[in-house]
Amino acid sequence: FPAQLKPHSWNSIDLESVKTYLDKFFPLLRKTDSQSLEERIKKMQRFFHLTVTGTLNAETKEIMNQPRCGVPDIAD
Amino acid sequence: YKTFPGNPRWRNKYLTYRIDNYTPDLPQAKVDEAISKAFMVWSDVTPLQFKRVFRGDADIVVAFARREHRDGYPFDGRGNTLAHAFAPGKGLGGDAHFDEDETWSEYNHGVNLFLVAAHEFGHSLGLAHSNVPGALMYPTYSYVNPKTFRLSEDDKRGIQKLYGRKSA
Repeated sequence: FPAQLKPHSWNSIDLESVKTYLDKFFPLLRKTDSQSLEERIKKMQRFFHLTVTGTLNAETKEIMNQPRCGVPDIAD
Repeated sequence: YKTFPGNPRWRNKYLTYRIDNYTPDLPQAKVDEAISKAFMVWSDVTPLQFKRVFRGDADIVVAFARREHRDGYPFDGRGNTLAHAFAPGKGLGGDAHFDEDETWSEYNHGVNLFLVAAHEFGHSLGLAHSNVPGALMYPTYSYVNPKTFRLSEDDKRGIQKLYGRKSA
């Protein structure tokens, strides 16, 4: 415990799109960084003042679909 | 507000910009006006002054491009990423690129060039994204009437942290 969320419970398209979004806008700053997808989603949800769940919920998807600037949100 | 790591900023208060090319979506004069007004958002609250140059070197180069455009950060077609810019520095530093696959507009049909340019020039001057909703440096695009646009206090604090206030 806590039981790890099983990403495979999302469809593969969602999974791919969330990874692409996080890699682009919330990049892992060092290759050696290892963060679970859930942690990375939580970081994004905190930045956008969303409910922090670590899951790809509707409001998180809505933010991901909004037109935006291409500069990452983590200033590296 | 946030600045980039190491707080890169321009040492010179007199900055030059060059408009490299134009979008067919708007008359050139409208592009010139939107870009000039976008710079004024920042010069109105700091000692910075911007001068347009028509050839040769410029601190900030403004360009419209689509997909891969030789900076390693390809655009992605219509929607999603609208534009990007580089933090102050040599070469690409300060440059702002706008995705030509968007429909650029003077008002609310399509993407408002003034609003996106003002945001990107914030990056050109050293501001990173802010997570304050409603701030100009918030990462996602939302339309506001350019005629009633006001820079948020968060953005003002950020840019004045880098360049100081405009002298009275």
